[in-house]
Amino acid sequence: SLSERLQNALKFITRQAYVSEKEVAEYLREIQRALIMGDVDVKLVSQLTEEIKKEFKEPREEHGLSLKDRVVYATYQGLIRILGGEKKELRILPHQLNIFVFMGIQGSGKTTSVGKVAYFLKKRNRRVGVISGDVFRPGAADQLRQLLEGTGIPLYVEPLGNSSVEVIKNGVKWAKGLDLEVVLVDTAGRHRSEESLMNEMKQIIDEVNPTAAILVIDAMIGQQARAQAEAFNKVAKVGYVIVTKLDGSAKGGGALSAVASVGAPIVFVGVGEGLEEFEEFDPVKFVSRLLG
Amino acid sequence: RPLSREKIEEILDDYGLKLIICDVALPLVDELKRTLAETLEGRRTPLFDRDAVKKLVEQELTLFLLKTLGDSQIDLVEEARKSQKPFKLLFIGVNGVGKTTTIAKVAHMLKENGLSVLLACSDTFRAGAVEQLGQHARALGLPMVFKKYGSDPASVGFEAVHQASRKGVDAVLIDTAGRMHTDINLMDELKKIKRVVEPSYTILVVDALTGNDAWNQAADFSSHVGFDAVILAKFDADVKGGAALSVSFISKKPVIYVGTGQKYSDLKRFNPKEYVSSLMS
Ligand SMILES: Nc1nc2c(ncn2[C@@H]2O[C@H](COP(=O)(O)OP(=O)(O)OP(=O)(O)O)[C@@H](O)[C@H]2O)c(=O)[nH]1
Ligand SMILES: Nc1nc2c(ncn2[C@@H]2O[C@H](COP(=O)(O)OP(=O)(O)OP(=O)(O)O)[C@@H](O)[C@H]2O)c(=O)[nH]1
Ligand SMILES: [Mg+2]
Ligand SMILES: [Mg+2]
Repeated sequence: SLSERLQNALKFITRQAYVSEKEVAEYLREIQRALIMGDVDVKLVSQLTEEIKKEFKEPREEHGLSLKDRVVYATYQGLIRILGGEKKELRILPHQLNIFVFMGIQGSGKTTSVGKVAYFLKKRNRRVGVISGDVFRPGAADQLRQLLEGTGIPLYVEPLGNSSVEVIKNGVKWAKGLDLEVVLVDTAGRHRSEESLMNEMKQIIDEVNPTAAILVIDAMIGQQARAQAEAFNKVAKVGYVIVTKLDGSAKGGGALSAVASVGAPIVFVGVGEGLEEFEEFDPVKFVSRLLG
Repeated sequence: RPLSREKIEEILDDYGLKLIICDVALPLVDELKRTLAETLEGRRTPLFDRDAVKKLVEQELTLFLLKTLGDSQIDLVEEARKSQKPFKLLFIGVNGVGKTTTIAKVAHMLKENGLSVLLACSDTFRAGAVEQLGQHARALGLPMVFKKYGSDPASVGFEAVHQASRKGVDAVLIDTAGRMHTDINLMDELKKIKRVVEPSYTILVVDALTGNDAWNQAADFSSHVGFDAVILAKFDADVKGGAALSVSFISKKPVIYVGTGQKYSDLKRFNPKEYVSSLMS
């Protein structure tokens, strides 16, 4: 298995008093395979390999660590650096309505994540509301309504008729009227080849002027993650990332690639379908899972 | 002159990388390189034709990929027509891949071809699931069987098949809740639904954007529940969709349709030759 081979590569390297180029190459090869199986973008994998090799040859700091620890440390550091280092939090600005627009590919988990973030903030005593900005998907409003049932979180829904932009703008007025601190906006799924939908997202961002756009990414996305994230970033600068479905077997390497290319931090991960199956992002945990 | 082992490996590494970038799962790329290395070893190419080597490798690669995809062509309309009534289709897959939307498209296709269709919402779990399929049913002018949230999903399937038989409906399409293939309880629930419904075909829906995890999904759904064919949704978002190869290889089942958008008409027969040539371009 992958983690067995990684362990063996590690043992193999650390059993040597002197580590040759050949042994480093063998270890790096196993790391590369782990990252590729975890869906990390191929270019990023080779970039990381170079960084780990460098760290190995000329370490940035003097640790006095054993060879084995230095190897593990270099590997982890390379990955964690991409993720922006330590944990990042969703910043709620004081004395204003914070508007967060959720965007992402069809089926990535936006609607569910809107519910989860709303619930998370409500538990922390934030005055939070939700706007159902998806006027396309059948049952989208019902889905949100059912997700938020029993939470006391207010939901803005319009009967079908207005465009997504209009609904969201009306929703923002509603949120201000309720003197909310935060309003979360659900939008319809879209991908980079759907030009009119990407233009619609641009229009939403330009006319609503949110505090931040949150990109929701499915942990199982493969090598297309980077290109898709860049396309979203072009129409709406990505402020934060949420990775969903990490309770499956997918490692979320695509999310790592997306973060690397748009430079936004991952703030939450979805680990199930329920409102509470949601965790604040932990870079070390994420990297450990990625490396098997 | 004969191809050297080194030359072969170098060329295969290049093609392997291309396939990885197209989301073909790593274990399949390994298998492909192993197989092709054996096939190509010692093969002769004209001494001064640089392109001959490339042509030979691409030829063997194309054969391997086409063999992986198989040649079983399942036309759901034809199968429905010649099937004993009701023709029963069960749709399964992980969360958010496109099952519900794909069912609506298949329903539309069958209806366009003169068949009567009954929809069954065996997703009694997810928020808004009944409303979502219900709206599709209304838009398509089709009846739908459903129960309240929290009901036993197998009972919805049973009810639908029973109703379809009584009313002489040609086809019944059964939607199930998305679920992780790693969740044993949910896989057991699906086994039960399948046992109760006895589908003519069980269809695994996979998201075309999926990376290496497509391999795991196909392996686990295949071993825990079993399926007969695959529909790759969101093919408009990823035309290289290497997941098609990963899934076919590990399950030995064919990809029969691809979803190419969000309209009812966005469902196309999967064409292995076109797919492979697009992958190789
Ligand atoms: N297991 C698991 N399922 C999840 C998670 N997040 C979302 N889901 C499920 O994934 C499916 C899709 O979620 P949605 O919230 O509808 O996705 P969406 O991005 O809003 O989809 P569209 O609006 O159609 O683009 C649903 O079945 C959710 O319950 C997660 O972290 N784990
Ligand atoms: N662009 C595109 N979008 C698609 C395609 N198929 C499905 N979708 C979209 O993907 C999203 C999820 O589709 P669903 O049909 O709800 O997926 P599901 O598998 O039933 O999801 P769960 O029941 O929550 O597991 C919706 O927004 C669909 O419109 C496709 O072929 N192309
Ligand atoms: Mg949604
Ligand atoms: Mg569904």
